[in-house]
Amino acid sequence: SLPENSDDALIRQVVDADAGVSETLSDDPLLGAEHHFTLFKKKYGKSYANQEEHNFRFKVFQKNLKRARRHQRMDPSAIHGVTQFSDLTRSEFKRTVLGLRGSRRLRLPTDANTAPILPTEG
Amino acid sequence: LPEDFDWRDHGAVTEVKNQGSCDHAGVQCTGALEGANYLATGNLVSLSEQQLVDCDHECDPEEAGACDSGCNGGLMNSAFEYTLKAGGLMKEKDYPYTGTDRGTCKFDKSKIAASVSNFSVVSLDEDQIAANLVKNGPLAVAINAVFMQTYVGGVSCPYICSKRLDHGVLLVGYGSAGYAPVRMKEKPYWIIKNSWGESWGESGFYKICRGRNICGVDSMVSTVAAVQTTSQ
Repeated sequence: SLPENSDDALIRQVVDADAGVSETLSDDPLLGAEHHFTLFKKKYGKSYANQEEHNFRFKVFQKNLKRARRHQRMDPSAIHGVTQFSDLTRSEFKRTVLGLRGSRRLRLPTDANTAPILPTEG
Repeated sequence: LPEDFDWRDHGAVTEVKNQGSCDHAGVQCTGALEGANYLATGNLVSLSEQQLVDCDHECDPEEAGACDSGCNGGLMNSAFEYTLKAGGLMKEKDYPYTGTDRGTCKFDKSKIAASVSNFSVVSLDEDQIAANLVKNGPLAVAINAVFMQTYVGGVSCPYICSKRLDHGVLLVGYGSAGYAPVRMKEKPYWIIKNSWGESWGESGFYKICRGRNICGVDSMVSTVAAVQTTSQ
């Protein structure tokens, strides 16, 4: 398994510079970040308690734009960009959105019934 | 096996749910049972996740302290185990979703809408996963969701993705040819129902390529069978 922040630690494969650039992000994801952030807040109805929180979320949003671009390079057949989770840090995303419990790498329970092998041809 | 298959085309998949910030691993459990119940009874009924959030505290016998715990998450097989022991799940409309785990368990046995007959784990083999999907209905699966935070659409097929499982979803179908321009070939993919609302991904669904256990999607797959019940 990879470390927790594995998408930051992965070896990046070199791909063609034009390949798979997201339709939703420009070459420099931080260009127009404020505009993206404004659209993001409007689309997902986001509001923040105070200016400090707003500033923090904007920084997180900028990081997630970079993350989306990185994901786009690593996953060119999909489209990556702004989602409703773009103002969440990776750890917040894991804590609040992902629900599989278990600190260790999950394995199939040994006492579970195993589905019978089904025919797959013909 | 058919080349393409999608349980949405056969009426076995309910509307996409939005768990908010309360993921109990119940969504894939309810989704799998909704599909199995549809196959057993011919009725598609949206089942209560809130029942699982409030009432399921089943523990994993193989890991001390790993118990299903409201909005703090759980394990899909534990959720199946709870559903089996409790007798079944109520309808969503009888036990609606609140997105919090501060309430008490309000399970009413007289209003059970679907019951688990048994559940099994499916082998890692992708043909077996496809065969079980076609034969038994949508399957509960676990996945590493790192690429899902930024996913907007298309077929996700990352060059590298951790297989550390951290999110439960529902496998509802597969396609034989998703477009993969960089790799210059058509790629087969799984169709996955998520629980983050319809504004996420492709109307709430995620496509991930088949063939090499990408993001661990083949690692933990469960199938469930339902018994016919008389709901009130």
